[in-house]
Amino acid sequence: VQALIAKDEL
Amino acid sequence: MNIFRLAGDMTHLLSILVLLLKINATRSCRGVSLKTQELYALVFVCRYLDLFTNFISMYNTIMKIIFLASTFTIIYWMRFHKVIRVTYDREQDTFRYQFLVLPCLVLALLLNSEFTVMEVLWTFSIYLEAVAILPQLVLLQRTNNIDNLTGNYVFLLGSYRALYILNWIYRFLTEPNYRQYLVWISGIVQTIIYIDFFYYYIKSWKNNEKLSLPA
Repeated sequence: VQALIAKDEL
Repeated sequence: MNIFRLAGDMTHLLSILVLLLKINATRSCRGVSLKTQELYALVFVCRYLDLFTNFISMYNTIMKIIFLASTFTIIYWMRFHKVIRVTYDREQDTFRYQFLVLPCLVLALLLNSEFTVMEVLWTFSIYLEAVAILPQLVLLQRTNNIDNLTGNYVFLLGSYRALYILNWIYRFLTEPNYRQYLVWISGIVQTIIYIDFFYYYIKSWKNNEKLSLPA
């Protein structure tokens, strides 16, 4: 979950 | 997307634009670290592999392509442009890639949220971004006459990182279950690296002097 959220940042 | 995130991305974009304009207008890349630019290229390539697998938004895709294209343009100019490459401070830009790349790679292999190729490379890019500015800071320290635009470039990059911290705080307060410890810690380390530079940048601006970093 952690990784998925972070991936909308650049 | 919140205002801090947008402001952060725009500052990041502006920093790259300043660098592109400086090099293109003055036909000189004096004071610019090719090592830092190549490390950023590696950061972007490793992080944006998901361009092919995962569509987030048009904004996201366009920004990723801009960051990749602009960084590779700068590298191309510094390495191959017949006028610009002559102005590169090769002898001063001596920071060794392996001192940054290897520890980040090892750390990414040990500390990640999922042991897959994509995830390890993504995590590696997060760690490497935190330290990729170091060759540029070392080069600035060695440059007697720091170009205003080069100083502004580093200042804008540092501001982008500071705005991202505000973005994380905002998201943590407004989005349930929003947490990403590895990214936060790397981001804080990255921002701390700029503090010394910020101090001298603001001091020189206040006193209306040319920026110079003490050795």
